[in-house]
Amino acid sequence: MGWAIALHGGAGDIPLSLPLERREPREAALRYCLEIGVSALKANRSPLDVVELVVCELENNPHFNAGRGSVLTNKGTVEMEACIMDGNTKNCGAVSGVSTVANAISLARLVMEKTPHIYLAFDGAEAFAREQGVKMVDENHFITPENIERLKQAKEANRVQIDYTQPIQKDSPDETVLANGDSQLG
Amino acid sequence: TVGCVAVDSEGNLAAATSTGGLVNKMVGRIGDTPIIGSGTYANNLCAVSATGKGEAIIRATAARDVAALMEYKGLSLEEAAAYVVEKCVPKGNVGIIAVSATGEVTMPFNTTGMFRACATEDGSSEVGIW
Repeated sequence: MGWAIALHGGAGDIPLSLPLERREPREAALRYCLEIGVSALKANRSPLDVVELVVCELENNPHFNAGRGSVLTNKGTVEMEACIMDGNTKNCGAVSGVSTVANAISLARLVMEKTPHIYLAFDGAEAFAREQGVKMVDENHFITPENIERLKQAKEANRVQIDYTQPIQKDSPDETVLANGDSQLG
Repeated sequence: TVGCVAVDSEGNLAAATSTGGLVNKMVGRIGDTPIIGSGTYANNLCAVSATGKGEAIIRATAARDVAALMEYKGLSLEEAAAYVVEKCVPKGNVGIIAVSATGEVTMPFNTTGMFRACATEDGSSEVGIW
């Protein structure tokens, strides 16, 4: 049936009322990344190269929760994670807890190709990144006013829930859709 | 979370997922993305990338289950992914993109929306949110 590609920018409580100024840049980014992936497949790049290329582009786009647009922990820090896997060989690589790596997906691929391991995390992953000479940026590169605001809203939402003392259903977490229309799910 | 799955005209498959995690997550929290078989999986039948509430996706080993349903129950990619989204992960918690070695594509989700796009060699393509 020939080549095929799919990509996503996250799922969650994305309200139908998402303002146009938030919807359009995301749809444009999806189209742009799709074109990059399709061109790479047509140029006979391997699926492994194609998925890394597309995810790098998505990581570099501040509108999605990865790389440049990563959300913040409850301490206001960034901890990114990524994973890549090749179907034929089942070779795979993963990283977690990286805070200064520009493209976590490329580091995950290096774990797969340059180490005997599958998964590196936190300090070890950061040290490996420095050793491999991947592009690293200051953690503040990822801590943007928009993400600080999102964290503040998420904290306020939690506090409001406690004030109302409404029982939060265990099986249907109260995914608060915050003012700016972004879901808080991964 | 962002992800991409791809298959070339020889049926070679790959999957990749990357994320900042959950807003306000605890320091040190690991989600589904880097856990093989939960948020990301690829074998010689399909390639899968999941997004949503990591804890629910991990419990369901969502990505591996899609491949296992194809491998052991002979379901199509679309049937397998739909089953996992509808039956294995609580509503409101997951979106999946997947491609198969024969070039099928599927992008089911049980959340309000999922930012997604796909294209196939026969010329069809889609960009969607809801």
